[in-house]
Amino acid sequence: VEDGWFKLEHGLVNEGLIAIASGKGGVGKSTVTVNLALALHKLGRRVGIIDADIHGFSIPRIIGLTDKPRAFNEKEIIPPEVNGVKVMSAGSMIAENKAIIWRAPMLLGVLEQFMKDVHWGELDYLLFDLPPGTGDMPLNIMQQISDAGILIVTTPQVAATKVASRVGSMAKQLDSDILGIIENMSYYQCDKCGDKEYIFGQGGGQKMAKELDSKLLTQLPLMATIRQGSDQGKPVVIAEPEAEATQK
Amino acid sequence: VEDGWFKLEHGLVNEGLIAIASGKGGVGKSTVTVNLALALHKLGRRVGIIDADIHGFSIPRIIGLTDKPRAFNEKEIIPPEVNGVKVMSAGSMIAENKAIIWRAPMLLGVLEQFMKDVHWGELDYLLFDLPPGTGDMPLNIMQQISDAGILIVTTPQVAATKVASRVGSMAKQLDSDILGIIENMSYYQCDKCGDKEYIFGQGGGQKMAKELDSKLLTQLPLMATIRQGSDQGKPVVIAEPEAEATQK
Ligand SMILES: Nc1ncnc2c1ncn2[C@@H]1O[C@H](COP(=O)(O)OP(=O)(O)O)[C@@H](O)[C@H]1O
Ligand SMILES: Nc1ncnc2c1ncn2[C@@H]1O[C@H](COP(=O)(O)OP(=O)(O)O)[C@@H](O)[C@H]1O
Ligand SMILES: [Zn+2]
Repeated sequence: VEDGWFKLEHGLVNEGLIAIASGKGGVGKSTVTVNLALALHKLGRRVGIIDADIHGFSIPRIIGLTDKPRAFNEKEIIPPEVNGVKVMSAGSMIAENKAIIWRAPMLLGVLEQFMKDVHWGELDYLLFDLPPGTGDMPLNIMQQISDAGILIVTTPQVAATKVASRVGSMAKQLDSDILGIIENMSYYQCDKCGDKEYIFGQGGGQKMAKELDSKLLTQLPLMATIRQGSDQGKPVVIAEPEAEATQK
Repeated sequence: VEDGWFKLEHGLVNEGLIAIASGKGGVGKSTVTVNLALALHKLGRRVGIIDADIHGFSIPRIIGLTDKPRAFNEKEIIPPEVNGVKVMSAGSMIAENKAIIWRAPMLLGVLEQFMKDVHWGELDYLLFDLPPGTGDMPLNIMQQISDAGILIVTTPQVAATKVASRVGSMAKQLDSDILGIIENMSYYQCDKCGDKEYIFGQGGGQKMAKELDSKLLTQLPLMATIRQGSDQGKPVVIAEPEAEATQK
């Protein structure tokens, strides 16, 4: 995909597929996926997101998507678009029923449908929000999109980077390209006095990047505005550091 | 279990079984489990913990347990003890292999073994650290320990309390007693100037307690010392509020 393109049934991806992975849940993986997509869009790129995170399918909420996909015909689907980004969530293909236990074959079937039947048109990047961890779900998806580069999101603490590194070694075993590490919630800066505190510790992301022979792309602060943005569907395209991360 | 006791094969629980549950991962469920156990121990209670959280089995790390269980004979097991608390982790029953995909029957088998073959002796409380979410794992465990009271840990943001409420309704369907809600990472207080910021929003725990017709037991601050304690295996028995939570 480096110098060519990735052909979809009803579309083309010019620059690359990016899968965003993490070790544990709750580290901000989906928040980073959305902000990355918006930052890329701000840089004039055409972007799509496939939400495959079975633990919550939170991309529509974070990006503020309320429209549903529309049927083009019996089989083909027009993806909804919000803030210039096309989004398909595996969660919206199944009734709002809260009790579905996702199994790997079901999720893979939905993803295949997204690659074949969705009218993505011409894109520069197609992002995949993976389920967290190293279980069979994220593993099977990485195998299905072996051309994708992997971005790993982690928080700085030892426990989080240990699990995130396992995702890194899984990606290496699959011969997937690790694009880099994004450390999230790296520090908190007091609104009143500007004091910086590293609540979750320091250096976890850097150490992980070294172990995986990759690079720490950026460190994002713990900020109330980021959380507010995610909760209200008006994501804050995180300031300069994020844009740095997009210049991969 | 209210006024009697719960009989184990090699032990007795005088006061009650408590299962600690959460919606998403990363909200501090295991950190709360350990600090609750230590707070109960400080109040003179005899406590055991069963670590059934397949997403990391992090209880041994957080509580600082390095000893392994010892065999009493072919079948029976002596649980290791640290800081006065007996701990059995499902993770320590299987080789350190990082690639195990846990299935519900395997985990239930291990838990059954813990209830039958482990020499717990006389305890006041036996705590279960559940896997997060409403999937088949936490569901099956709650069914197996239907006498247990359920504590739900959440962070304040809308997305977290929505998922955590689903755990609450699952507990209600199983006719389990919801002991209360613990809201974690409720606010951050600046070390320098004392300014309080509600990084993850406010009121989520309270709203959830109302919806589930339960009570908000306590709100724990986001504190670097809590994270350090968990990372280094020297848990901070979180100050007074936690002790309040133990006076259920
Ligand atoms: N840098 C940040 N600062 C503050 N809150 C954040 C940050 N990143 C994520 N969050 C919040 O943390 C929670 C978890 O984020 P989410 O993206 O859902 O994580 P994941 O996808 O890893 O489960 C959300 O409520 C989100 O708003
Ligand atoms: N109140 C708190 N303040 C600061 N860090 C916390 C707090 N509670 C938990 N943590 C940290 O957050 C991370 C997740 O906690 P953990 O107990 O492992 O969550 P869960 O069991 O829900 O996955 C750990 O690194 C832990 O040290
Ligand atoms: Zn301050």
